[in-house]
Amino acid sequence: MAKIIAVCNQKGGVGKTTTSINLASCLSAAERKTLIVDMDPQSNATTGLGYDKNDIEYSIYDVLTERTVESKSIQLSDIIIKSDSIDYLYLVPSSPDLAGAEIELVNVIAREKKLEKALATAREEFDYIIIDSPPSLGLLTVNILTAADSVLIPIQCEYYALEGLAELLNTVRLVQKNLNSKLVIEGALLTMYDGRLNLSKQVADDVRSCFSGRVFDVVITRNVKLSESPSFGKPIILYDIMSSGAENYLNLAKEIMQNE
Amino acid sequence: MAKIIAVCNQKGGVGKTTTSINLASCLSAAERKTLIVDMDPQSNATTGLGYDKNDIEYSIYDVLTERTVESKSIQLSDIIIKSDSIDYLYLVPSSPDLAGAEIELVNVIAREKKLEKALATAREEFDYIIIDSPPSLGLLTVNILTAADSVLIPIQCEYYALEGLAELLNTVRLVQKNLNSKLVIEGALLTMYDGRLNLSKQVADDVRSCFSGRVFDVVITRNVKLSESPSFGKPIILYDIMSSGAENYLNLAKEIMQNE
Ligand SMILES: Nc1ncnc2c1ncn2[C@@H]1O[C@H](COP(=O)(O)OP(=O)(O)OP(=O)(O)O)[C@@H](O)[C@H]1O
Ligand SMILES: Nc1ncnc2c1ncn2[C@@H]1O[C@H](COP(=O)(O)OP(=O)(O)OP(=O)(O)O)[C@@H](O)[C@H]1O
Ligand SMILES: [Mg+2]
Ligand SMILES: [Mg+2]
Repeated sequence: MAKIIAVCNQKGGVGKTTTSINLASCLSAAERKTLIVDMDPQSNATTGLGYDKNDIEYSIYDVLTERTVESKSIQLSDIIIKSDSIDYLYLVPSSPDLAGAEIELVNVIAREKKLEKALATAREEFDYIIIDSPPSLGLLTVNILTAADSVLIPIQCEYYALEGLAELLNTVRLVQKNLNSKLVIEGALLTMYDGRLNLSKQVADDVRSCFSGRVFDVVITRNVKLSESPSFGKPIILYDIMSSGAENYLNLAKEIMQNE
Repeated sequence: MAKIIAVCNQKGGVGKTTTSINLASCLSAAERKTLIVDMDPQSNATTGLGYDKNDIEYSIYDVLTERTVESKSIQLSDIIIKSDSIDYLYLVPSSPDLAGAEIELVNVIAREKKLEKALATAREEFDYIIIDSPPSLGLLTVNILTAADSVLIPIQCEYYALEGLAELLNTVRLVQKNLNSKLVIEGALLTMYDGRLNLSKQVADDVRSCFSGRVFDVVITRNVKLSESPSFGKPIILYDIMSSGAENYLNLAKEIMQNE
């Protein structure tokens, strides 16, 4: 039975995709069968792993909107891609069409539970399912939180990143109350930390003192190797295993596996 | 007759809010009467100028959804705030309610033209109107592009920032064809450039060689003062006029004013 972890934060550019790709690949390196689900219309998790979003024939969009081809609806198993570079790592790709899903699903029955339903079969096959979210609190993110067991919140060590936390926790509470009572907070992950900057230290202190849940021991420091690796279509452990980025995400995977 | 500039890019964290606040305040410093419209439910432009989003009674959300109070609908003039720190600078605040507007407007007639209609009166009173956008290509962004004369595209000097450009230009073309034929591209603005990193140089070269429109001469370099200033509720020219961030945004304002 897989553990489903949603990586969410409506603030843009805080490290959701970087965390999803690198946490998942570190879990796979530890021989946990891991599935990354790219739920962002930008498809950054798909391209960050080296796939061309324009080559993807069917994506999570087609499964959520129950698209049929030759009178058979597209299943999750039809679109899962096995990574050609890391064993135990699989991907459910996204596509720009997903941007339309929010409006297309508005009047559909049980619109919030589409992803939960789509992932039901995958739960039996994988140890971990990591879901990368778009930077918004719309229907896609509600679907993600409804399907997940827990939510991992990347928090960039910058001022605006703290601002949005209350709204996100509000949405989590609403989902816990109305759609998914088992949803818990996996933890807050400090990202892009730069020890030379007072701002980084100040935000990290603020998060540790006022975040109501767990804050991961590991802090992801700012590391240019992390921002170079997607342009080579590789997770950090394949691009530069000796980098601080690789060390940080391996430590994050260890913290997550402690709960097994 | 105001010039309305939309600051758009669906990629998160590329510097849309930082550019909106600081371009607008530099234009105001040059005695152009300037209005910032915060169209992001995160309300970062509102808080970055020192206003508490929870203190805001009515916001752009109430104008777009034509909310009425004592049988009178809320007008833009009812919600405009004059900056208490910079002359000639005004703000239309946002609120978290705006996140619901996309779904609420789905079945409304002329849903894409709500902002254009709301800004019609303000066009006569201001020299510039700068609109900060959310990180998505939904109905809010379509409203923004429909209301605007031109679109300024901040591009972070990172790999994922280039990935999303094609989708954004697609949306701009669709709006030009169906909703706003006068919309032009103001230019691409390179942000968070770090001269020590090959990645920054590579992305900057790629943008200059393959972006079809104008690329601003000024490049906004990575500068911690820019990320500190919102925590003091001040634009960069009030927080640290001697910083590279202040110099960069003053130069951007000069480039924009050249078209007057
Ligand atoms: N620790 C880090 N050090 C340096 N750069 C980083 C780090 N983490 C992420 N980045 C870079 O910062 C940018 C933003 O990260 P990323 O795209 O993962 O954020 P996101 O939250 O997924 O963004 P969006 O809101 O658009 O989905 C990317 O260019 C990424 O390569
Ligand atoms: N030139 C710069 N140098 C250093 N930090 C910067 C610079 N520009 C922006 N920042 C910081 O980077 C972060 C992202 O910028 P900002 O919030 O303006 O982006 P955005 O595109 O508006 O994000 P969103 O997609 O969430 O709306 C902020 O914390 C901001 O303070
Ligand atoms: Mg992302
Ligand atoms: Mg913003």
